[in-house]
Amino acid sequence: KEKHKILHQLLQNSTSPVDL
Amino acid sequence: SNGDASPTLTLAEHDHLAQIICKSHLETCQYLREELQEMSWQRFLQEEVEKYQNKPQEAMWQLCAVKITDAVQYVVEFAKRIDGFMDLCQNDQIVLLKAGSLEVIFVRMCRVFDSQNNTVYFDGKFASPDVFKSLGCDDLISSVFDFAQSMCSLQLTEEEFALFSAFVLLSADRSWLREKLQVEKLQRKTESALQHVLQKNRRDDGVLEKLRCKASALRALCGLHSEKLAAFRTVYPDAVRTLFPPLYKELFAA
Repeated sequence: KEKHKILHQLLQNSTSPVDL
Repeated sequence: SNGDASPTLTLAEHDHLAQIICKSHLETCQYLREELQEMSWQRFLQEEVEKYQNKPQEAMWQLCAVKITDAVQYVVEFAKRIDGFMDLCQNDQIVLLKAGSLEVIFVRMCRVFDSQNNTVYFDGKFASPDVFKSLGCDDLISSVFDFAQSMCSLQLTEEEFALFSAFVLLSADRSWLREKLQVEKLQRKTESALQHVLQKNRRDDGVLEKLRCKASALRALCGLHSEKLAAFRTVYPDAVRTLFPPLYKELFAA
């Protein structure tokens, strides 16, 4: 998880750059 | 579906799956084809090309890393909207994205590629291979352009692009997958829906086989990208450490 922190966050986020 | 790794889908299920994947693709593809067609006349002038060519190598690498990182975020959203992807364990979601996001970006690049002029949409305009000269990896750039040229010759529809992108992303033979069978099941469903769409569109029987070859070509391209990044990193370790987006480093330089 630590190694892929950002990817992990992007997978968890319900809002995304695409929605914004 | 009969629940094993060889799903038998009805025609309605194939159509439904194809529709969902196509919708996810269109919602997350960054550029719509109509927008791109309107922009297709915007090519870099010679003086603009020279500006890119005169950039220091690390600055051009940084610019490309930023563009790739933007695109990766859209691929993550595409993945999240594929039926069944978020049901996979987190390890496998990360493994698939780490191995497949750049491959999907190369597939998507073909949508923003002008095969007549051999240019690709980059940083606001259509760019020829010489724009990327200062990266110092002409062989990678020409392989990427050759790949785009050859994908374009298949003249895929958006639905076919969407299903092929999902098929690539759901590759069940990636290393370190924990629930390989689950991924295999999803990939086979996607492949079956792709085959159904190709038949529906009355495509030549050989197209699916050609797409399988393209999936191998994508692996070679990504391998070449990794090699070039490793070589660049040896010469400019600080540039990678301080200038590159954290997500790019997480995916490609960890």
